[in-house]
Amino acid sequence: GSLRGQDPGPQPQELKEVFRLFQMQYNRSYPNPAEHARRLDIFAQNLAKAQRLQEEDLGTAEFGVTQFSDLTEEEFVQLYGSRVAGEALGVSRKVGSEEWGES
Amino acid sequence: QPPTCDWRNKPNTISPVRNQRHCNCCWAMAAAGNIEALWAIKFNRSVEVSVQQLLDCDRCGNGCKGGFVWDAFLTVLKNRGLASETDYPFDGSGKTHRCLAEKHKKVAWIQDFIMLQACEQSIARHLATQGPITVTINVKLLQQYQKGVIKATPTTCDPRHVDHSVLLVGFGKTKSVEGRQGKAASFRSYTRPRRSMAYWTLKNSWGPHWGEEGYFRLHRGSNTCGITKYPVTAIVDIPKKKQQVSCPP
Repeated sequence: GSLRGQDPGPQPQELKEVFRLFQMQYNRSYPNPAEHARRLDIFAQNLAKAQRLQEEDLGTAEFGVTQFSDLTEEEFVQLYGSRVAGEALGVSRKVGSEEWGES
Repeated sequence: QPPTCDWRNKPNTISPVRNQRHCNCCWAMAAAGNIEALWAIKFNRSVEVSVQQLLDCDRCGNGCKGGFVWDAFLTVLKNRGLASETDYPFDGSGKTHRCLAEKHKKVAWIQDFIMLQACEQSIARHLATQGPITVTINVKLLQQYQKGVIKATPTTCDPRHVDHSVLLVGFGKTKSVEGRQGKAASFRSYTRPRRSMAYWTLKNSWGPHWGEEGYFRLHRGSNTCGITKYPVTAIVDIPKKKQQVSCPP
């Protein structure tokens, strides 16, 4: 059967090692120990999230450590997302309908 | 439409994967990739166009703070074409500069742009018969994505909230045995036979080391992450002969 849900994820020492490898792989350094600790905490949360996504995904996708693993979701979306289409421009799919040209 | 389609398999059609770095310009990179692919398909000409021009000459002038694919196409129309990446290179610093469109020779241009129907079948038909198109999806799941086909539900990836533009380059189906083989940095360490799964192949702009060599796959047929919300493409075509009309006496 499936091992789904049985893996408790990396333990504290393991986590630090995984984070160190992440820093090496993606050339990440942080200005002070406090920021390092904060990023480690975010990294741990992202690992847990990846595990959850893995469990929820209905396809064949694999989730885990990526170059964005030390970013919060808000930072990630702000840095790499675009604007939310439809909000700023009021774009609607009603082109051609009776509403087109009204305003 | 054919059962599978991958424009990467046509030589010199899909330009190398870009890296937006600290600039929030996925929208410009997706539009640039769309124009490049269409020029290769329609005119058999391999071009790499200037993303920096799209950013510098964007009507809002703050292209690194996000934008819309249709604004990129409007910029191309307004500038009467795009310079080459070599002549007007991407800065990547997150800053935009003065628009230098007039200083450079244009290597590609478009006639128009259109929004396709929000229907996966018609998107596939257009993709297979005309070329790659841009789509805007919910970016959320890509932060942790490594490889494989993402199949999300509206709860795990809201299809109404789309915030990342990419280039759709193909579609296909996984073989029935694919997937579920774990690797060290992922959480999937077991194998389970899977049914084949229809997917879209998308070109991202986070460099060739992210995802599947810069690409990723989304499930096809379930509007995963809102892929059908804004399918937009430039129109690049050989100008048709002008039809003669005659004015009545």
